[in-house]
Amino acid sequence: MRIVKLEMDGFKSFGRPVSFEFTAPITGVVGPNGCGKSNVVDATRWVLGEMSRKALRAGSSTDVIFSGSATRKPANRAEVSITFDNSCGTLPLSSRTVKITRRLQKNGDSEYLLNDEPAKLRDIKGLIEGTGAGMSAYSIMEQGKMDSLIQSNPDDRRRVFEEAA
Amino acid sequence: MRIVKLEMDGFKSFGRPVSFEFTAPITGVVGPNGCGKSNVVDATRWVLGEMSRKALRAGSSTDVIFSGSATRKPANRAEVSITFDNSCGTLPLSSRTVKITRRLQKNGDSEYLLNDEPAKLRDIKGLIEGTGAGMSAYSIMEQGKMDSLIQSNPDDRRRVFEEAA
Amino acid sequence: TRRMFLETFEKIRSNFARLFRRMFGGGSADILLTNPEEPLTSGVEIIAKPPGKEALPISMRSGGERAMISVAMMFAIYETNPAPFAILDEVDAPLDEANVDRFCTVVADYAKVSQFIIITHHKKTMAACDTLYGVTMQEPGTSTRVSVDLRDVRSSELVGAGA
Amino acid sequence: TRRMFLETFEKIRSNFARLFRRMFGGGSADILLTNPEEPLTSGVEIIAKPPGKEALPISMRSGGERAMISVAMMFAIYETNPAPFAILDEVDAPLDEANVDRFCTVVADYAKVSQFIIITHHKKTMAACDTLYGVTMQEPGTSTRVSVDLRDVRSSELVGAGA
Ligand SMILES: Nc1ncnc2c1ncn2[C@@H]1O[C@H](COP(=O)(O)OP(=O)(O)OP(=O)(O)O)[C@@H](O)[C@H]1O
Ligand SMILES: Nc1ncnc2c1ncn2[C@@H]1O[C@H](COP(=O)(O)OP(=O)(O)OP(=O)(O)O)[C@@H](O)[C@H]1O
Ligand SMILES: [Mg+2]
Ligand SMILES: [Mg+2]
Repeated sequence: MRIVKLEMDGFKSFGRPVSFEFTAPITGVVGPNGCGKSNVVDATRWVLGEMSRKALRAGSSTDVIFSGSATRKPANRAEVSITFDNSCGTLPLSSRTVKITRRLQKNGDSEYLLNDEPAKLRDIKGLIEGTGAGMSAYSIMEQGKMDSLIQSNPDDRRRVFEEAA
Repeated sequence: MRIVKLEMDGFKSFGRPVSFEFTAPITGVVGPNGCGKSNVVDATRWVLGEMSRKALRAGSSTDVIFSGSATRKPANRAEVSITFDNSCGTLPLSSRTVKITRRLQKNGDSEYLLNDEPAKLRDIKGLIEGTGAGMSAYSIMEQGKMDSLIQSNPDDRRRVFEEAA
Repeated sequence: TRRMFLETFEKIRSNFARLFRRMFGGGSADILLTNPEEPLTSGVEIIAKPPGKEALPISMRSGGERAMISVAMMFAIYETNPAPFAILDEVDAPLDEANVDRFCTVVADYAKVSQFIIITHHKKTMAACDTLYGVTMQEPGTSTRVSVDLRDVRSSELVGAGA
Repeated sequence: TRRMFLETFEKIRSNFARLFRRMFGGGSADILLTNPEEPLTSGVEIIAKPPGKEALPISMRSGGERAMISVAMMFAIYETNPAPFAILDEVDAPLDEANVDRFCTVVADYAKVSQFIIITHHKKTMAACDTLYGVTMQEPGTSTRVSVDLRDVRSSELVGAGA
């Protein structure tokens, strides 16, 4: 279930549409400080249903909408689409590619699309999580968060193991 | 009140005596991971009276004593000496250089020396802190701790400012 | 459930011991339940002994050592349930050049199974990637994607431009 | 006391605004008491606006931007009471090459007044130092000091060996 494409428009610093194709085993993302690399990670989490504003480094849910710059007006909505290659049939759908889209309007209205058709978040979550007994759909290690895996608090550490089990 | 020299023996990873002379405006300290660079910082804090085991990345106070390696026996005591150039008369002593030594035995016995004469910790602390109205004797920014200056907790932040005032 | 937790814990434990030796080029490491009688509420202790060093509480390890131990732990857990794709955001930040090399070698291995997206500032890590995307702000405040030639990175690697 | 806190706060505030512009090459920043009536119990808000960007809560800034803001804050506080020596342990870790340059320039300025000891893995920062000490473990588990030739670092800088 490889990622084929990630597209964002109006999400965080992506004031205009940007897309990434991920076809290689190892893709590097580089660039100066503050230019949007970690925002690519946030976009991935967000389109896959991340709800925690803390995980998205946001104060309120609409904070992820492009708030404008000196030369560009704020966006009316944030939209991210992720496309998976489903030729191995991991996802229980007949299509060769599976595209998940999430959209958030300035007024807070939120919608999800599956292959460009309206869908419910729980169906999308079920799709991703239901790809095998407790299969981990994706593994994201955030900037500066690696140390949390070896927390000095033994209870926090156990929680890390519980999630794996 | 410049640092002239820092000497350590039996402190943390300094299983044998090592000394550093700091004469230039900017001295760089480099080397591979885990080889002792931050331990030089810990040594400086420790000799200047740091008591917090957390600040020294230690569990108990005797953890700072060299605990041995595959090829070297543990040390019986940790000792660090720091020598300052006092030619500008910042420190209220007549000597041109001022040397502060701290020693900790395996059994927990602790002693301080000022210019190689036994001294009390409070006299040494008074010496360093008494160099002018609330003068900051030294400024240490620890690895990974920079973010604490811009803490998201407004009260933690205020504490940072209180210490400066 | 208790049995499932213990089974997974044992797998992670043996993976971690093996991965630690790989990341550190030797030494040994272990993870233990502080309260084996009560696994579901027990804390977890990590004991790490880099080559030639004594076992010390991991709070006394350096920033780079802790990063390497975290990477070993991350992959130890990953191996019990490999995800199709993994995103690593600047996990190599505190590493010296030798450790960046070991990190890249380990990632290259797992990349035979999963797809990796790696955000980095280290030239050695860039050189280990198959493709590079640049993210920059040509217009201040707005991100764009730019192409980055791996050949430029790799040739500067050859003249010793390291992390 | 209240008056002393407010005086120092105002000094730090103006230092921080100026230093931010220097670290970011423009833009603006401010610090405010969330409760100006009760300065001694009030929280402190930080507002940072890098050049061309909007003011956002600093939790939304990147790792490197937060490091630059922290450095500006550190020196803003330092200026109210300059310490004779300062030790910086890998504060440049998350910075890109352009920001490492700016960081080094700012440190070089303060080094006219105070003595600096800088621990780093960045070649550009090494090249900005007057002297370099290496700390390594030739015998595993035991630290030793070795000499490091600045000329080697500086020449590799000239062939574009960056951070
Ligand atoms: N809603 C938003 N609207 C506009 N810009 C935003 C928004 N959210 C975040 N940003 C911008 O994104 C920037 C942070 O981007 P990001 O964290 O991706 O940087 P980065 O490339 O990972 O940098 P680093 O190398 O320092 O980690 C912030 O400075 C801010 O300008
Ligand atoms: N009491 C002790 N006895 C022996 N070794 C010790 C003791 N305390 C710490 N150490 C050693 O010091 C090492 C950590 O050193 P330090 O934090 O100075 O590394 P560093 O050079 O700063 O590395 P990095 O670049 O990763 O930050 C530990 O791995 C441990 O081996
Ligand atoms: Mg980032
Ligand atoms: Mg260190």
